Amino acid sequence: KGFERFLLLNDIYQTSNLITQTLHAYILDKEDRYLDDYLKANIRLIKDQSDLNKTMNTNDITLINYKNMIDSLLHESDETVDYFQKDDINQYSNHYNEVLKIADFLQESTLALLNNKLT
Amino acid sequence: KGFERFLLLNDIYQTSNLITQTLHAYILDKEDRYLDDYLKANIRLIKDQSDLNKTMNTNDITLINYKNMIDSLLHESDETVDYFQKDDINQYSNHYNEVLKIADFLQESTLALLNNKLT
Amino acid sequence: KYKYHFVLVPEELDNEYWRLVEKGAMAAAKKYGVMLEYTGPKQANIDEHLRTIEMAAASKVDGIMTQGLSDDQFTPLINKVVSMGTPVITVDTDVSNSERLSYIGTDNYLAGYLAGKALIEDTDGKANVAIITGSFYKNHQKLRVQGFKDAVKMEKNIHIIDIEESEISRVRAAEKAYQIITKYPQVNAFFGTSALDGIGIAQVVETYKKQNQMYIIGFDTLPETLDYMKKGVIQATVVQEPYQMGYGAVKMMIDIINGKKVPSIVHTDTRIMRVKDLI
Amino acid sequence: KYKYHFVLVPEELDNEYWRLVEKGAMAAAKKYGVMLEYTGPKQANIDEHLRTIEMAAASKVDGIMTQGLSDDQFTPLINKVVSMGTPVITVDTDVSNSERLSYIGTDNYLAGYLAGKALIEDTDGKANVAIITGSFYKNHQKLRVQGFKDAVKMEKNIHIIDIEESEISRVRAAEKAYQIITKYPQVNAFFGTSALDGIGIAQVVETYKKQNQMYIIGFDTLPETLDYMKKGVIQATVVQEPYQMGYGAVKMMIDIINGKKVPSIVHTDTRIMRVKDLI
Ligand SMILES: O[C@@H]1[C@@H](O)[C@H](O)OC[C@H]1O
Ligand SMILES: O[C@@H]1[C@@H](O)[C@H](O)OC[C@H]1O
Repeated sequence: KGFERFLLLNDIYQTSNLITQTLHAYILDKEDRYLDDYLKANIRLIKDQSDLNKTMNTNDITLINYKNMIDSLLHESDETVDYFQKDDINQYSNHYNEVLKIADFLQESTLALLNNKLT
Repeated sequence: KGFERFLLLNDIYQTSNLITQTLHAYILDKEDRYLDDYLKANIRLIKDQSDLNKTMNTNDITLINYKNMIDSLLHESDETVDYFQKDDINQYSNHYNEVLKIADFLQESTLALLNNKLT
Repeated sequence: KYKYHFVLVPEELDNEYWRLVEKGAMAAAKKYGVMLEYTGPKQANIDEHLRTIEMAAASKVDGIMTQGLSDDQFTPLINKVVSMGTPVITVDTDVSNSERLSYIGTDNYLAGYLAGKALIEDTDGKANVAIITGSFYKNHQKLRVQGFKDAVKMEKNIHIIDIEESEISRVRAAEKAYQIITKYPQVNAFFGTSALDGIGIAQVVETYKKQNQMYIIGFDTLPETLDYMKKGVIQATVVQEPYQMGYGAVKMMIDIINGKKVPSIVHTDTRIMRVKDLI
Repeated sequence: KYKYHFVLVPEELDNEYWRLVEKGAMAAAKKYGVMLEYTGPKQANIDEHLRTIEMAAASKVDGIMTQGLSDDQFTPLINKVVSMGTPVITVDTDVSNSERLSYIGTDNYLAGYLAGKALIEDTDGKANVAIITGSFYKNHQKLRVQGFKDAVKMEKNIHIIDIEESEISRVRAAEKAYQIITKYPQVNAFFGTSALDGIGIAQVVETYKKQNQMYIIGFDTLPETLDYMKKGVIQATVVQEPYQMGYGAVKMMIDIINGKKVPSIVHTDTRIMRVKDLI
């Protein structure tokens, strides 16, 4: 049980990093294969999030925040792609900045959740 | 094996927090019982450090840094007590600040080590 | 189980003053079905404070209660968070030109002004005073120092000899008080502008047995300040209402979420307390 | 197995320029038996940079190689670390009034000055130029801008129209270039002062098909900059030697530890490269 959770949290940690990397590559090079990579990472994170809902009890406040942050990350990365495809530099640049920030928060929360499970 | 390490790292995390708390109480209230609490926490950290040397392989760079940081914490907290007992406010205030900083670093490294073990 | 999820961000997590604000907020939270998170920097730090607010917004909380410590750093973030739909109330320290929905806390300029008047009264308008302030850059501390200066400005025999910064830490306040006493032997009065400053000053004054020649006015009514007052080391202190701030902030946030109009500024009580008021 | 343990702290971990510095340092580390840690902020951030230096000192490393990004924040920390016994060498960006033992990197004022001279030559002394700089506050960027300004100062027909900040991010540089082009249509030249600025500017200039009316001079020789040069979008760039900086820093650190005297300043080569030099 404990170990399964570890693996799930870790997967979320890796996938959120993957989202920022594929997004970054797509913005810089505008090639479709990077968009594909991004979409795959995006879907994987949605799947992980639904697994999280099934396996972990939702009273833990760090966990509630964690799930909502995943939502925020998915939302901000979609906005980045949208505005990038409309060539609106001001907007996609700001949304991309949010993606980087939220990915960082997720990383910090993953470690905190892992640590909670131990103490 | 993995779980034993978790428990040891966690113990170090808790003990380094205990050192900052007992030190803070001793500086504020100067009562001997806080000094006792501090000395107990200090000895416990030394013992955990020697356990760490026995159980964990030393090639991992995060681990080498981690052990040295424990040394730095022990050194700075001893300096704080020394100068506090000599009523040298400038010195003990600066050493105490170092203690707080290093305890924070240890906390961050504990989480990073825990996470390394998982990936 | 809970109706709302709010976050309260203090200047420093374990500062005794902020634990009182937390207590008030928790009491209201329990009464009105609010899941209240109390989270922020372990040691006062503006970057960490801002990051905590951003994380709360990303966690889609229903409301954020925080200090507004500096205009140029807090205003853009508070405006962004409010425009994205999360209401923000400032507590204890305000950024009045931001989009924050309401401020609840002390009128910090007035608090400093009252402290200045008290010093004039208690020293018959004659004192060489040193100020130890929580920070040179934070809004509430700047206002308290300004209010104090304005109050004593016309007094020819009140001189401000030095101002030092404690980063709201008691150990730092003691260190600076010690430096001032050694560097400026003519100093015979101290004003501490944040909760732990008076305590740090009193510790040094007592260690060097100068309590009979030194007048001290501090801030807040933490147990240790009251002890020093009873011992005659601290003569006066500025009273705030941290519990009310926390309690009121939670209530107002609920009103905001339910579409009720709340006042833009709610100043909690502030007054001077002296030893004779303690009985 | 290893004789020494050094840390190299870059401005931003995955910035391609800094990966070249790392490469040079790693090559020297392998040759001389050094365990080299390359660690620092994921996104440019001075607080995290300073914290990384402090953590390295607390980890009792043998030597620290870092930029000195700003005098008032880096000097006190470098002095503290050196006084506690850990040698510090600055790389790429210097804080010359600190106790750092040596600096290895570009003469950043000279680099800016050469860029200014190149612009005058290539535009026959007639241009409305906008500058995009990595940061308004960091030492090396300030020096580059200053050197450039001094070079073009006497040219009556060279006007600096605007200066914007990119936080050494390519996405931000593109955003600022777009804002400048829309706000100041008279701009017909750009100067980018850090590795990704020229690339961000070129992306925008190409998207809006203005490459025939726009002169661009950038910094560094990252593959993408060279591509834009071959396509004629970027006309010139300032060359630095990041690999040499990394390699040299490791070697000098070893000399310092072995008690050898090292020069206080080692300026690596810097020159202007144009398309014709690329063949
Ligand atoms: O803002 C707080 C202030 O009101 C109190 O007086 O001292 C502690 C501070 O954090
Ligand atoms: O300092 C670096 C600079 O030399 C380079 O030109 O651009 C990237 C910066 O981080």
